[in-house]
Amino acid sequence: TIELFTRSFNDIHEKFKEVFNRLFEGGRAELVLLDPANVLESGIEIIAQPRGKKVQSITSLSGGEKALTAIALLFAAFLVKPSPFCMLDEADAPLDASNVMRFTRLIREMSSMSQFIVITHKTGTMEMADALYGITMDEPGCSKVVSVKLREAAMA
Amino acid sequence: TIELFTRSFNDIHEKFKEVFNRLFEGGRAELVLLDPANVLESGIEIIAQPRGKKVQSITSLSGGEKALTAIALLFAAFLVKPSPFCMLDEADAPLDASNVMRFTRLIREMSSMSQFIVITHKTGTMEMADALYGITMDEPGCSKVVSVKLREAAMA
Amino acid sequence: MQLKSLNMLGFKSFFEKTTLNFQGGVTAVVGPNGCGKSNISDAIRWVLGEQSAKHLRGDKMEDVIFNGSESRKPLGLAEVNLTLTNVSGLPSEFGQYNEIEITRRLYRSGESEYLINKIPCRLKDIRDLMMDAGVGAKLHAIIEQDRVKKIIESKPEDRRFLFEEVA
Amino acid sequence: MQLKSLNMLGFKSFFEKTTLNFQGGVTAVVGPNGCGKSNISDAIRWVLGEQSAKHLRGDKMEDVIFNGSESRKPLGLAEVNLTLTNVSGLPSEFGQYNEIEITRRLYRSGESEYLINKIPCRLKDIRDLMMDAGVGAKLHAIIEQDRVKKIIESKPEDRRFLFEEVA
Ligand SMILES: Nc1ncnc2c1ncn2[C@@H]1O[C@H](COP(=O)(O)OP(=O)(O)OP(=O)(O)O)[C@@H](O)[C@H]1O
Ligand SMILES: Nc1ncnc2c1ncn2[C@@H]1O[C@H](COP(=O)(O)OP(=O)(O)OP(=O)(O)O)[C@@H](O)[C@H]1O
Ligand SMILES: [Mg+2]
Ligand SMILES: [Mg+2]
Repeated sequence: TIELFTRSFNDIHEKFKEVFNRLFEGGRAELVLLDPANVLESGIEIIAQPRGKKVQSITSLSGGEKALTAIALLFAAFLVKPSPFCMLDEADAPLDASNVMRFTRLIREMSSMSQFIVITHKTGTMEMADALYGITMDEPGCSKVVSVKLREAAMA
Repeated sequence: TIELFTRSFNDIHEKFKEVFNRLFEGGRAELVLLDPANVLESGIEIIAQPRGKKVQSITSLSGGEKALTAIALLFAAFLVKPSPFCMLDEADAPLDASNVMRFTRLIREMSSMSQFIVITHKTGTMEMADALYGITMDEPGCSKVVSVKLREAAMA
Repeated sequence: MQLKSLNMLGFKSFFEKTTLNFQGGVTAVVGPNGCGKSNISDAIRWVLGEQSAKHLRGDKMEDVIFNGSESRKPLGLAEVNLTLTNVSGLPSEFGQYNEIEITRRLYRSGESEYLINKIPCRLKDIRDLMMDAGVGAKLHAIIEQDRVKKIIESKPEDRRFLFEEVA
Repeated sequence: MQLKSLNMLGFKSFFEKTTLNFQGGVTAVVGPNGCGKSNISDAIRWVLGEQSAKHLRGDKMEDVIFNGSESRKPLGLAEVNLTLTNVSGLPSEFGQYNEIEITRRLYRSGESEYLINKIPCRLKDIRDLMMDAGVGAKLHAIIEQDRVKKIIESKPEDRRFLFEEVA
């Protein structure tokens, strides 16, 4: 099953470059097998170089850059083997407003292939959704679901 | 120095209850020495019970509740032994709008005693500040400081 | 396959029967800190067979059963139903259904039940069903809160899961 | 004691001389992802004597020196100055100053310098100064990004630092 792993690694690597480039609007990203002679055990290094910056270790990326790089990798794996649905819990929390826009644009595109359920506090992400569920704890300790705003309702 | 530690533990414990109660607008919080017979080695358990909820282990608190509880503990230690300045890097990231308000109200009060420098993406926190520095990377890879809006300018 | 609806009863902070209907496309879930949003993601992970209490932010599996509040007593049962539609590529015995309902129950006594279309089954049956439907056994399609950055901060050997799941 | 101003030159992404003046009260620092906000907090931690490159998100201490960009070459020196005012409670030799300027430099050769009011000194002198001024040696007053929740998620023994610092 070395061929299987190698093929999936190469497929994800290709997609990762593509998705990274879209999310960062430029820049370069790579995945490196640290021990190519031992594919089934090897660790995987991530190289991320935002537009106009020098290559540095990923530990010196900013909080938002780390999150966006991780999202690019997750989405790359997702594009290679789509799952019927995907649930994201505040993946957009470290992102600034313009990165939220890039993140949501990509989700919108992928949502023609899979269902997305996104938990968020960001208005940019709420506005992009087709349906919106509000959860409340008016009675402390007890969760209830409130209004559901559907896309056509939001358009009204 | 057992007396020293015990006194500081008790002082922080008192303040922690107070600050927690203000940040959560109710609820109860405690600090417990896990091994009171061995004060200089003992671990410290945190008990946090938001308003109207049952006591549970702090691992089942939500992301925002955990952050607010940690902020209450940090501020408690700070109030017992104030440092001339405090620097917070996106401590408000997991908080919703109303918790950001409670967080900033407390900082405003403490800022008469110490200087605060807060890195943030939340508008609620920006609006509370006396001075605002914008950092930009118009030239990719090179940071520059842009406009500085002072309080009286912001009032204008 | 698509998620059609999620029902929760006595699961974490959802003490009364709560229903969420899902459309195609993107559904956003919003609300104040501590209101129960992440508990919904835990409910989906749980009904699809999650066995680790720690992964559900608890110490023991009973922690998923509604534990009471200021004004309500603890319940003795947690139940979650997840209804799926357009489930294609399934083995024969499920092929004739257009909708599949997966149910998981846990009683405070520790007894647990799994059901598919109200017929008792084993955890393995639910796992096999989800594998056939394209949802990996390790549920990588459910990304918990604060998990995104951890992928970058983890050691190179710990990043293999993404690639193995796809292989 | 109060922070009066921070100067950075060749520190991380601040390749040209950059000055931030601080008022009393609250100063907010804002800007897009990756623009250099956390690098400012690293600069303050560094000039006050931080010895761990890892704590500054680097692998080795040289990582704090401007490493170049698409259009600029790497620099050979990183320098940070922090000016403090109203410093009371200090030992005699500093008592007569109203302002104290702390400087730290690092050359690519690995050589490093510490200065107080432009007079070379040792790291220990800066540490002692800060202890006298009420800023603990472990710089707990500087809370890094993503550090807040970690306090709750850490083991009970790892939470002692807050209490020991105060004692
Ligand atoms: N078994 C249980 N019974 C009752 N309440 C529970 C149970 N388990 C967890 N909870 C409650 O659920 C709340 C956490 O909910 P959750 O983590 O879903 O919040 P959230 O909406 O995601 O908030 P945030 O925006 O801060 O992440 C906690 O306050 C906790 O007390
Ligand atoms: N020695 C160096 N030379 C040049 N650039 C550097 C150096 N060290 C770090 N950087 C750059 O600084 C950037 C990170 O800046 P920083 O972490 O301050 O961002 P931030 O404003 O805090 O962003 P966020 O809002 O995402 O947290 C990285 O993109 C990194 O490439
Ligand atoms: Mg949550
Ligand atoms: Mg940052």
